[in-house]
Amino acid sequence: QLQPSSSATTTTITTNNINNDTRNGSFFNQDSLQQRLQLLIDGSMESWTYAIFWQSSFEPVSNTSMLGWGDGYYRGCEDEKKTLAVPGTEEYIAVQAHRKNVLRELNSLISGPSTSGEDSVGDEVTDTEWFFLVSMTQSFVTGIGLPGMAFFTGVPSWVAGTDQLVSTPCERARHAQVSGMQTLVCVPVGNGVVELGSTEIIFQNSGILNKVRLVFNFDVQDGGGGG
Amino acid sequence: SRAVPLARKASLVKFLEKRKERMINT
Repeated sequence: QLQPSSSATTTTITTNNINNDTRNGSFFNQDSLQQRLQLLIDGSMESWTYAIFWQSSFEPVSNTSMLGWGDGYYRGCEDEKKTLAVPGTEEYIAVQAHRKNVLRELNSLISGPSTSGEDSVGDEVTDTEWFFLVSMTQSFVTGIGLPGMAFFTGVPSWVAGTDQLVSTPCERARHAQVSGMQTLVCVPVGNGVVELGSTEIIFQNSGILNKVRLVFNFDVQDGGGGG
Repeated sequence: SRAVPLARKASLVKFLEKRKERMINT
């Protein structure tokens, strides 16, 4: 059910699991990743809406290097009410009903069925929240799409502004744009890519790039404690 | 067959927790 509204987006469920990667002890565990993603954008002067770590893996069957969901942190944005559909219209009601159903089902999968009668979903599910949720189902072949290209070339990509997002040959960038994002940044790190998204236009600066490299410096030998 | 892979499950838990916090705070 958790499918992107855009039909052209490649959606593949992969079984990659960063917890299986013990090359550097707890450095790769889920809590550590979540903390690093939060550290990146919670303390930032810029208004980043979310941070995602795309984890590289190798698919032996297809002999392909892939990037799949590693972890993500959704911080939110000032204008959470931005939606594609106009509130009150049939389309809006249908979209919200679908999103809320998906969220309720996910909630019950994780927490079990609600016994209190209280609605576990509450407010509307915004386009940016939905974009983030749908991202969990996606993966990229190395070299394809903004995250795949950043990983393949080792060069960060920084796309800011509606026109730039629309003209980028990457389905994810276009999906981001129609979901209200205005800036998309992909930074290659040791074994994956850190992606940052914002509903505001943030122009390229070395500050956040350096911070990503510092926070996700997988080459650091710190005894596996995570630093 | 309906199990959510571990990494996604952990991310979902965090997302839903934070979402609840945001709703309470607004």
